[in-house]
Amino acid sequence: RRNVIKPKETTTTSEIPKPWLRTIYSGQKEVVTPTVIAGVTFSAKPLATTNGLEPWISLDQFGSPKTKRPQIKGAKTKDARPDYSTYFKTVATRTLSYDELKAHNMEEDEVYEEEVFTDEDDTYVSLNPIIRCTPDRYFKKGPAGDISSEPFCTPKENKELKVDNTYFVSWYTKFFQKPDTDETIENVQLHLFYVKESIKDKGLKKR
Amino acid sequence: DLKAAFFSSGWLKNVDGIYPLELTADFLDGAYDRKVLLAIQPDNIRDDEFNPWEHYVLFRMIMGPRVAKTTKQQKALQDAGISDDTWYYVALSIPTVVVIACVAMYFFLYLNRSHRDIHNVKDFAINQRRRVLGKFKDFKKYKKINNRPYSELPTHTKKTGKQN
Repeated sequence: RRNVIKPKETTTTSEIPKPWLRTIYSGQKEVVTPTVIAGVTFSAKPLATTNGLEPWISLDQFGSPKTKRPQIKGAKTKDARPDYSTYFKTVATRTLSYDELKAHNMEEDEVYEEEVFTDEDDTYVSLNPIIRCTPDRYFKKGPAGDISSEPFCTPKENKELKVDNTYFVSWYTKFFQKPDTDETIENVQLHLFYVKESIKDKGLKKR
Repeated sequence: DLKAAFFSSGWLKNVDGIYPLELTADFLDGAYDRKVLLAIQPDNIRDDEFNPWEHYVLFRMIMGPRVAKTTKQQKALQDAGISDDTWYYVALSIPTVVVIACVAMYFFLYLNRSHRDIHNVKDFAINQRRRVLGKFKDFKKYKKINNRPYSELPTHTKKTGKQN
């Protein structure tokens, strides 16, 4: 015998998130309208108070959203928000001469080069609650598994995606850059093509 | 060739880095599953210069789970009173035909019972069991053996001179 398991009550809402107002560049006001796609609310109003343990959305290997709730266990944070390191920062080289630094171990004609990282403009990026694609999340693809999936992070190779579902395709935004300048391109387009398969590829051919 | 693409998202803001791809049954074009190539085209590459195999991901698009499970579509059809019962009629018809044949055979034998004489068959069978020595009840040990009198043992082999 075992006790009857009572299912937990689930609460659903059909409430549409209301637009909210924010201030962007130099005091310019903007009305932000939240949108819900596949259960994920984009452009939601930020919480008034934060403690660093707010839920965030991860993507599984198919590209389906999974909510992660950070927890502090011991001295470590489990399911912590992703750290993007310097992937989305702009790097610039600053040259400093001896006259500017007056370092005791520099020659008078020597120059010191320093890499300076500038944070990206997160005015619109911050409205996306889903984990962003970075090169460390690329996977290997191809028959031998030796080709990088750049610039895609999801969906992974040869996964079965079902009809009537929504999957998030994610790519590294700084992958495509203009050849003459280091600026990131502004627009991309996604295309889907059928791939003709032989019976052997499907694994149905007799040996 | 971009004309071969069955779906194009249109120009998206690259800074978003994400696109919700909603798969519909139209994408499968009548098939149950298809292998699909997902390619990305930056705006600095023209359509005629675009090579889908440069930056791509392959995945398989399927209609539903591969297990034999009632799908939402089937449930909707059942709710509407529409069901495909062809297999059900086939499964029922086979035992029905067998039962009808057995009943017909029974009546055929019943009606012809007065015209049937199988005593020869019966006598032959009984005589087969009586080919034992003595009374049948005394030879329980050998009841399954078609025993014969000693005089009937085979005598077809010729004896050699040495044996004589």
